[in-house]
Amino acid sequence: MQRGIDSFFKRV
Amino acid sequence: MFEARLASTLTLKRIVDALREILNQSTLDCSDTGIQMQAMDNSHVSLVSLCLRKEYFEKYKCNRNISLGLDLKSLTKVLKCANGDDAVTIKAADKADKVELSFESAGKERTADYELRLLNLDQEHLAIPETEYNCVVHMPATEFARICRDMATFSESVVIACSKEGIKFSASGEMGAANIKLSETTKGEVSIQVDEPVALSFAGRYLSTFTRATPLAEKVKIGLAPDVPLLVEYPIEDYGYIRYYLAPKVDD
Repeated sequence: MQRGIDSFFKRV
Repeated sequence: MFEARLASTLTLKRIVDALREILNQSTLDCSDTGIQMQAMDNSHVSLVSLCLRKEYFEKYKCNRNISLGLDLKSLTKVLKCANGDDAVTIKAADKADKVELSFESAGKERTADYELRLLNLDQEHLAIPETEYNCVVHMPATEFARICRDMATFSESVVIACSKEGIKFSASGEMGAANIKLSETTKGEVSIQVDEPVALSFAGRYLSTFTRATPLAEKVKIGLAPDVPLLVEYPIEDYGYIRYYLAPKVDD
């Protein structure tokens, strides 16, 4: 399964 | 007012080539320290971050922060109109809806100006934390490109496993399996620093996309840590970089 990159880095 | 001049268009062509397969459009954030860009691919699996410090440019002026929303296909078309050894100047007025690119031939006998319409893009910014990678590997960029190409023949997924013995790339699929291992070399072409061994699985097609940056740098840096995105970094001379981050795959 592929995780999204945005689940690792917080939105600012 | 923003104005930046590069002595050679070739690096700009290479930078855009390194971005355009992963991004269609992106916003350049220009400030008095230089140019930054950050964007995710459409599927939000990878993120690319570009930094060009002002010292990279022959001339650099940026009175106030300005964001330039660019269509990379259009920019590529304009760059095709220039020779690699042309000098290029990028100019934009404050609150402009267009950017101007001027090319000057090496002998200064030919100049060409192009205007590109700017786009209003929704910007999503992600905070990338400083990460202590358990494994940091430097290797020739061409070697990394070759490995990614060879892995792609075998499988969609590539396992990168790094230990003190070396860095190993593995792929297995219907056709069979491939394993490539690099050890540290005494001449320093390949350097491997390992605090703890790490093994993670990644989508190979993204790795292949990152290798579009190969012409920019002799060496590529790879950073691995458990359960964090892979870092693939191409330095741009001593004045900047393109960093790609790729989310690992997890077991189904």
